[in-house]
Amino acid sequence: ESSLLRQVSSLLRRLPAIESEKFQDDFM
Amino acid sequence: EEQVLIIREKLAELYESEQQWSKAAQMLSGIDLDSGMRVIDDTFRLSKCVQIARLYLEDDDAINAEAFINKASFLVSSSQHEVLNLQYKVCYARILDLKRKFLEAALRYYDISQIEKRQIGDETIDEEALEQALSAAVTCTILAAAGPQRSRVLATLYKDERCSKLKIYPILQKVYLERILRKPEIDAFAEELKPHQKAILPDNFTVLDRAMIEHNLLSASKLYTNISFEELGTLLGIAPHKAEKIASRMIYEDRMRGSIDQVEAVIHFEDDTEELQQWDQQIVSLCQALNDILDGMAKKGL
Amino acid sequence: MDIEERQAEIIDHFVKQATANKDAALGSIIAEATSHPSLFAFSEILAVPNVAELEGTENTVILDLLRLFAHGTWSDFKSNAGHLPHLVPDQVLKLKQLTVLTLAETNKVLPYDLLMLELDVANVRELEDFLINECMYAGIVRGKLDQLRRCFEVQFAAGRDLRPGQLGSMIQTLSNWLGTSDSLLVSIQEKIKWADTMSELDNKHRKDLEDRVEDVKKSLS
Repeated sequence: ESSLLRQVSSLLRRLPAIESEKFQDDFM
Repeated sequence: EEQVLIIREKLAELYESEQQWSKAAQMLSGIDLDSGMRVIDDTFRLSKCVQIARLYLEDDDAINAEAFINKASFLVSSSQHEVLNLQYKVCYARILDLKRKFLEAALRYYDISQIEKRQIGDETIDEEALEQALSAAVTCTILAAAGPQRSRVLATLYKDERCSKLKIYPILQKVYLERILRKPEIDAFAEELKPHQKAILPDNFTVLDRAMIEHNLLSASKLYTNISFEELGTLLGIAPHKAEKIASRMIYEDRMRGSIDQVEAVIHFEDDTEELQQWDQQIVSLCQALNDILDGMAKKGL
Repeated sequence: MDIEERQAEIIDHFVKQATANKDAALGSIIAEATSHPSLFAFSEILAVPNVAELEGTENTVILDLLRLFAHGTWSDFKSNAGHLPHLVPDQVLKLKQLTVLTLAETNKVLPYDLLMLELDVANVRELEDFLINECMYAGIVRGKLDQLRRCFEVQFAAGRDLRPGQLGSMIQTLSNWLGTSDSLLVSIQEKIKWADTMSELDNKHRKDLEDRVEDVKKSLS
C-alpha cells in the first residue's frame, strides 16, 4: 500500500517532536 | 409649507435627472421635517432622510449623508417599511465604508447580502445586488486592519460557499490562509477598489498599501523565524525602512509578536506559543497523523 | 495527510491510463503524470505491469524517467541528462519539489547553501520564494525560514515513494519508536506507583503524628 508507506515515512520524519536548545532548557 | 415641499421635490427631481446629486440633496434638505405647522408621519420623515442620504452618497459625500442617516436611525427602529429599512442599511454600510471603518462596514454589507426575500414591497432584490454586497463585504474585510476580529470575519466569509463564486475569491483565500500576496495579485485587487479605498493616508501609504503590507508582514511572520529588512522589503515590494516602520507599529500595537534588531537590521518573529506547548502541539499532531494512518489501514482492511 | 487525499484520485486516474495503454503510448501518459501540479507519488504507476514491461525495450527511457520522479532528485537528473528525455518546466519544478522532500528525509534543518546547490538556485530571495510558493503553499512541506542562520527548519514534509531497501530501515525506526514508547510508559507507570507509595507513606506518617499529638494531649489533661 504505497500511500500508507509514504504516510508512515512522512510521520517518522517528524520524530523527534522538537529539537532546540530553548526547548531543552524549558524542558529541564 | 405644502407648496414649498412640492416645489422642492420637483426641483430635486430635476437635479436628479441631471445627476446633480448633491444639489438635489440640498434642495430636499430644505424641507422642514420637524415643523409643528402640519402633521408629518415618521415614515415620510424616514423616507426623506434616506432619500437625501442616498443622494449625498451618489457623490461619495459621507459627512452630509451621515447627518441624515443619524436622523433616520431614530425613526428606522419603529418603521415597518421594509424597503426603507433596507435602503437605510445600505446607506449606513456605505457611510462606514467611506469613513474607512472597514470592519463595521463589512459586517453590515454581509448582513445585507444574507437577505432571503427576493421581493420587498415593490422592490425586487436581484442576485447581482446581493453578490455586490457580498463582494463589498470581502473587500472591506481585506482592507480592515489585521487582528483577531478581522480573522473571525475572514473565516465566516471564506466558509460561505457563495464567496467561492466571486471574482475576488482568490484574494480572499490567500488572505484567509495567511499567504503572502504578490504585487500582480495586489494590483488586480486594486483595480476593483473605489477611489476612497485607494486614498492616501497621512503616513503617505494608501489604504490598500497599508492593508496589504500588514497582511504580508503577518504572513511572513508565519513563515520566517527572522528576516533582514532588506529581504523583507524585497518580499513585500516596499523600501526596507517602510517595512521596519510598519513592523514596529504592529509590534507596538501587539498585533504581531516579535522584536527588531536595528543594529543587524533584522526582525525576529516570535511564536505565540511557548516551546513546551509547541512540543505538546507537535506530539498531538504526530498522534493525530498516526491515527489517520491507522484509520486508513482499517479502511483498507489492513 | 491531506496531500495523500488530494493526490489519491489523480493516482487512480493515471494508473487506469497506464493500464489501458502499452509501449510508446505510455510516454505521453508518464509525461503528463510527471507534469501534474498536484501529483508527488509515482510508485503506484510504476507498479502497473505494462509500465514494468518497458524494461529492456526501446521505450525503457520512459521507465527511467518515472523511476527518477519516484525516487530521484534534480542532481540525479543532471548527472543522467544524456539518457533521459528533456524535461518541460512543470517537470523541472516538480523534480525540484521532490528534491526538497528527499533532503527533508535526512535532516529537519536544511542549510540554504545545500538547498541552493541541490536546486540550482542563484540567491536567497529566489530560494525563499521557491520554498514559500512551490513547497509550503503547495502543502508538501511546513516549516520556518531562518535567514540569520541561513537554514530552513522543516516541521512537516510529505512522504516520497519508498526507495527499494528503505522499508527495512523504516521498520527498524518504527520498532525503536515502539520500544521507546513502551519503556516510557513503563517508567511513567513506575513514577505513578512511586508517587502513590510516597503519598501513602506521607498519609501514614501524618496519621501517626496526629495520634501522638492526641496521646500527649490526653496525658496532659
